[in-house]
Amino acid sequence: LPDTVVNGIEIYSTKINCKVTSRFAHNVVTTRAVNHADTAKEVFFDVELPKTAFITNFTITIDGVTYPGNVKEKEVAKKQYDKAVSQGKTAGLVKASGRKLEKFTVSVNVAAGSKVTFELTYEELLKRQKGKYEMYIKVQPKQLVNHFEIVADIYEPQGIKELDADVSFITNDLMDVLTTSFSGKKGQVSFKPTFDQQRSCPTCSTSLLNGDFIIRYDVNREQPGNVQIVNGYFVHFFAPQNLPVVPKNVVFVIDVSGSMSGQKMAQTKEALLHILNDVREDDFLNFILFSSDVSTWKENMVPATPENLRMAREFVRNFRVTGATNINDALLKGIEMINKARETGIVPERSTSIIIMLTDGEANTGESRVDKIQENVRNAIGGKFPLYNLGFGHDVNYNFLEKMALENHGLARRIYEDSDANLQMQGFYDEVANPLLTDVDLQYPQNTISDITQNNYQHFYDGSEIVVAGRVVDFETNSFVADVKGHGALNDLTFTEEVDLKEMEEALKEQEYIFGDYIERLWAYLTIEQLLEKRKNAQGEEKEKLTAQALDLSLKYHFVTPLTSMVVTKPEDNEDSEFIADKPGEEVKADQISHAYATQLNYQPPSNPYYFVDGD
Amino acid sequence: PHFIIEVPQKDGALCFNIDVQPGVVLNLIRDPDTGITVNGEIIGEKDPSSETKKKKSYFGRLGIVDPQMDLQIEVTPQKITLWSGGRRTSFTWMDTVTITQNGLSVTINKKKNMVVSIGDGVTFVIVLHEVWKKHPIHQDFLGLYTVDSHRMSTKTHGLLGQFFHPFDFEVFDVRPGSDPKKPDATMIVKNHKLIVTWGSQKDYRMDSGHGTKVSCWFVHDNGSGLIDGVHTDYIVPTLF
Repeated sequence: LPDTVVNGIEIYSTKINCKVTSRFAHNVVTTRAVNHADTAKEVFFDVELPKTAFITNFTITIDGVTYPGNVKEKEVAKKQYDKAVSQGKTAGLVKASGRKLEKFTVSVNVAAGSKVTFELTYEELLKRQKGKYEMYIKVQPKQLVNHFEIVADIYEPQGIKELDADVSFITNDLMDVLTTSFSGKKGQVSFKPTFDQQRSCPTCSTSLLNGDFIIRYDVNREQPGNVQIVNGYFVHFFAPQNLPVVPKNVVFVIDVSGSMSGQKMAQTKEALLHILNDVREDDFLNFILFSSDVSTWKENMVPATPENLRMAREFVRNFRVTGATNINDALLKGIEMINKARETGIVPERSTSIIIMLTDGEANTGESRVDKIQENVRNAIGGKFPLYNLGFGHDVNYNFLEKMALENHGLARRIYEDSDANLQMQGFYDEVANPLLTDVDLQYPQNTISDITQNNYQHFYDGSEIVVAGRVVDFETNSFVADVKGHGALNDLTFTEEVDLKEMEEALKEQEYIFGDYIERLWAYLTIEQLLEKRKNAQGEEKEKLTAQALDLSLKYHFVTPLTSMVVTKPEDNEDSEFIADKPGEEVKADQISHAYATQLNYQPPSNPYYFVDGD
Repeated sequence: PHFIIEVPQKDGALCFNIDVQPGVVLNLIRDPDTGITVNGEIIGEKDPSSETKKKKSYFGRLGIVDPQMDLQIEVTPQKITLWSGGRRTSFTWMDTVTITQNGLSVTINKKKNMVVSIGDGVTFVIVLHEVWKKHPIHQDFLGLYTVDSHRMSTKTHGLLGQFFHPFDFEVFDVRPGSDPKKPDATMIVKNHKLIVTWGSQKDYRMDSGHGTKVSCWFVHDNGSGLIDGVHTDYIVPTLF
């Protein structure tokens, strides 16, 4: 048999087709295979997709008959799944895989001589970080593929400023088949290796296509914002340039309990030393260390003078780990320190404050009730500045950290215990190190719009972007005005964007390049994402209301979110059985995030419905 | 660049041109009491070797300084930069933005103009004049209008600033000039007797594309006799 056929199966083609319109990515992964064997064979289809993406569709087509996926409310799907599980014929489809990915795996038995086509569709809003949008594609075909291609078409109404593809497995031989081009509003990345170019060596029958395919781009920013309106929905992208950085007052609250000893503490120190090199001269800082007790580097916030930074480095090099974890007192101390610095005028009036806490465990001394800690912190901060929580390692109570950060206008990040943990910490600091605006409020004409997504932010950071979407309800008006107010380092700013609706309609007549109602789907995606986030902190009726709204949109727009599941009917042995595609949640512990999935071909479902642990 | 001086008490206007080489910086306003200073750098045609009858010159860079507010504003047809306390914020003419800070207000109206108000009683409008990008000769330039100067001191000077205080002139002996539509006359101003010509210049505050005609008595020879001293007295070494 030729190289194209492995174990009787020929992969005729694998195509990854991405269409990005105004940061909203619509990706379709299609694989076509033929069973050349004399007997029925199992054919596998594995795709790793970003955790931030929502699956929207999956179909299996065997000999011309298509079996579609249906997105259902999780509970409804679960009943169907339980019934199937009891017959021993089902499998969950999506697992967490690594830090940023989820793995979608399915297999079907294909009769001798039959053809099968798998098609998975997922969508995501690409977020701007450090000045770039990034689209990540994991490439890992199981065998050589007759026709392999990745094609990404990007359409950005603001015009594309730069576009690059970073491919981890690229060789000189493959350089010719990777093309990147852009002009005006359109860009394309194409990668179409021939059959022979896929070989890991000239005589090998294994594929060298194994690794990361990352597309990075940015758009032109002649104006600080851009408003687009299509079919009754608007989106407003806001990212002003060339503003001076607002000085910041940072308190690092560091867990030095016993569990941080060894590699974790070494990496934490390395990251802090690196961060101290990047602290700006007009910033203020302090360190709070906590274990069973709480101690501070300096009594008050101190300016980042060269001498203070020298002493800070010495302090970081010398602190030691010991004892238990007293999160409550450490955070309250940090908040008190910032409040005092503000009240007594130690820090400049035009400055912003943040607390960055790093911990690897659970609160187990002092106040250890998480509800009470949350309440204390919430009351002490009073919405005045954000709290960022970095959760390090396997045993951290991440849900608690995330809730607490979210209700204090911050966010939580996992720091994965790995050789690059220091880089993960530094990376996070880089994202929040350069606030350009504080108290950013995006305003739209009241009677013209409805259902808008979050429109006020405590900070706008350099290299990021604020996105607000909503519905336009008044079509009588010809112009749409968006005002963005914020406090800068030196002055207060009001940016105004005015859009002529008729001109906009004309400009967006390049519809053949645009998939469907992209702004409507972008709005739905963003709304669901924000409802799910709000839901994490809500209780009782409020939580029910947020859940109902998010569920309604997930079903309406066919998104697999933590509230929905996709049921895929699988044709097998003349009898239908069912798959379930769920969205794994953050509470999946790190030790369950196994790289083993990446090569796990013969997946055996567990005997009980474990995969219905609620994803949120 | 052409200068228009409105003289409300005479219900008329005076005009003059200043022709200097590109790169020269002229002082337009200087108030020794408040420290507010406005200077402008001259630009010429795109291709200096082109054979046009008369080389035109414009303001291509304007600088406004207020030392009391520790403020500097630099405006070019490409971008607008504010320095406050030595820290820089920059914008482009594609922005529509209002910047407010301790009595300062700067409003940029996308691709049209910007309004700078310093405290209460000093307001300038800077107009962006865009020309066709592929025009062989001309390039984008700026106009400066003082719309409120009542908080500036009586010591204010400069090519524009010297006219912020009331002054008198008299025009008589109107007679036919070389152009029948543009009569000549004799003007007495600042103790000088000048020959002036009736003409018109354009005010671009309201319509930066076409402008509005302003009829005025034109003072020849770089405003000689109308301005204090000679025009070269207003040359300063740098924008700030």
